[in-house]
Amino acid sequence: REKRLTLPPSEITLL
Amino acid sequence: PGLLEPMSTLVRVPKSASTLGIAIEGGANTRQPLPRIVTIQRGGSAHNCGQLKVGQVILEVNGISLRGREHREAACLIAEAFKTKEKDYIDFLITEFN
Repeated sequence: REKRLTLPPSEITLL
Repeated sequence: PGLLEPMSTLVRVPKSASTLGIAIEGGANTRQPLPRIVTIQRGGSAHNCGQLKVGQVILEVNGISLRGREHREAACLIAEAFKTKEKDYIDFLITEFN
């Protein structure tokens, strides 16, 4: 839980 | 190794349209460590194939594992797989589980 909170969100790429 | 993933499915997407038509999020060092499908565009190859769904996580592309790859690298691998003339399809190993 703690780890999830510290990781940044991802960008989104359209392929 | 991909075949050992629990609950994974191999989906072959024929290149039936000029675009693949999926949007992905995630990659190593993000909250979503493996790329997840967030959009499937109508009229794209993925939509035409009918077997990919929003929420599925992509484990492998043409047998290449996406584990440990950052978002841009994973996106590039998928883009290259769509662009190459060597194959008229892309094989995705996907799982429903995050």
